[in-house]
Amino acid sequence: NEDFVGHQVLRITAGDQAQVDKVKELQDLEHLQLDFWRDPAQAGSPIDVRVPFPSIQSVKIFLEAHDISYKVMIEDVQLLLEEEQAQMSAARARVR
Amino acid sequence: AQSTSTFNYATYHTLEEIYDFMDLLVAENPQLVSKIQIGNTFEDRPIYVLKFSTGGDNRPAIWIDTGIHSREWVTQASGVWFAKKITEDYGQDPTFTAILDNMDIYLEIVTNPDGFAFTHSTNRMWRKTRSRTPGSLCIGVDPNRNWDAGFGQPGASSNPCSETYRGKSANSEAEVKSIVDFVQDHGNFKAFISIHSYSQLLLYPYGYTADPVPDKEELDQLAKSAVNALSSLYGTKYKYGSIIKTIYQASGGTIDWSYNQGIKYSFTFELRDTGFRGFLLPASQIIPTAQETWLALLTIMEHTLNHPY
Repeated sequence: NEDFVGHQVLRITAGDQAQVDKVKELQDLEHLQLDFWRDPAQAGSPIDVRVPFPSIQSVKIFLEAHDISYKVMIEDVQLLLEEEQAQMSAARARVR
Repeated sequence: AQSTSTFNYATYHTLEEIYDFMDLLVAENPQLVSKIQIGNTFEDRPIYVLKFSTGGDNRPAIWIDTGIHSREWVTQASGVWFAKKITEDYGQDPTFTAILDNMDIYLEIVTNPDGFAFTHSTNRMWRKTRSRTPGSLCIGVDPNRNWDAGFGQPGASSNPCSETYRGKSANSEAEVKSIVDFVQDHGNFKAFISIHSYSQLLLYPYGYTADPVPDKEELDQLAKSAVNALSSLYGTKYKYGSIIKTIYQASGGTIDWSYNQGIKYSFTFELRDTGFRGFLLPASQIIPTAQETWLALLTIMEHTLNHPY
């Protein structure tokens, strides 16, 4: 299974169209391996992006440098996946 | 599960478990439910649709698909719940019984089987199909950018490594082509509802152009009614509107194609995320999500029944 240890999901709030456009620039940076769960669209609409661990610092610095607000929506994706797997295993065990 | 009554609707299931569930449902309700194979995936998995029908030839029909983006697990799980709900409510709920007495319902629970299997085996975050692109190491096409509706226009990517890669041509994906062929061969679909997650939206065409659809006023009113019905159960807040106005420009999308085929009541849902969990919605929210969505579906289906065209 692919490992998502340390991957965070950030919820970004772009205050105006210029900030939306800045976030769109991030989409073009393939080396960051970003996975947009909710794409940049309009100012005020949340933008959710999964950031692999090695890219977290770069992305946060980019956002802060452009005064774009964000918060960490999911601290560690892998922890949620493990929780999900445990729940599914428990459900199967109950059936057996 | 030994029967669909003992099936656990409050947990996520693998492709095999869902396909077994479908067989159980058909076996338990042979007069109402049948399973149709409409094609095979890139990796040669069968693509199944459940047909709910009380008789008649080629009745007007309603299409519902769930899970074209494989990682949106609450959609496939909701599809399973809808299938059971249909068998339970027929003959019990007068509104729904009237719908199924006059129309057929086709439900595709796992619309992207290869991708769904991959989310269970290898990469929980996989969204696309699993087809190969010659000359690229990247795999998969976004099946919600591969339809013949504004295909190739802004709002999709030509880069095979992108999550919104549109594919080399419209209908290049077997998962899309199978539906296109099936819907066109049938020729009598009156509603087409494609279900995604997350972000709590009910959308109507268009996504590839800002031009309003000719039926905008009616679709907007119907979306409003459907969202009100949905919210009445648990207070879940939805926005509604056209794709391009409500989220962003997206070309090659499913319901833009269905609308352009003449299926007026074309909608797409983005189901719940109330807990900031995105695609990792806790399984405890599957049933509430499906329950509230069902109310919106009923609203659209009832309107379709009462407004023949």
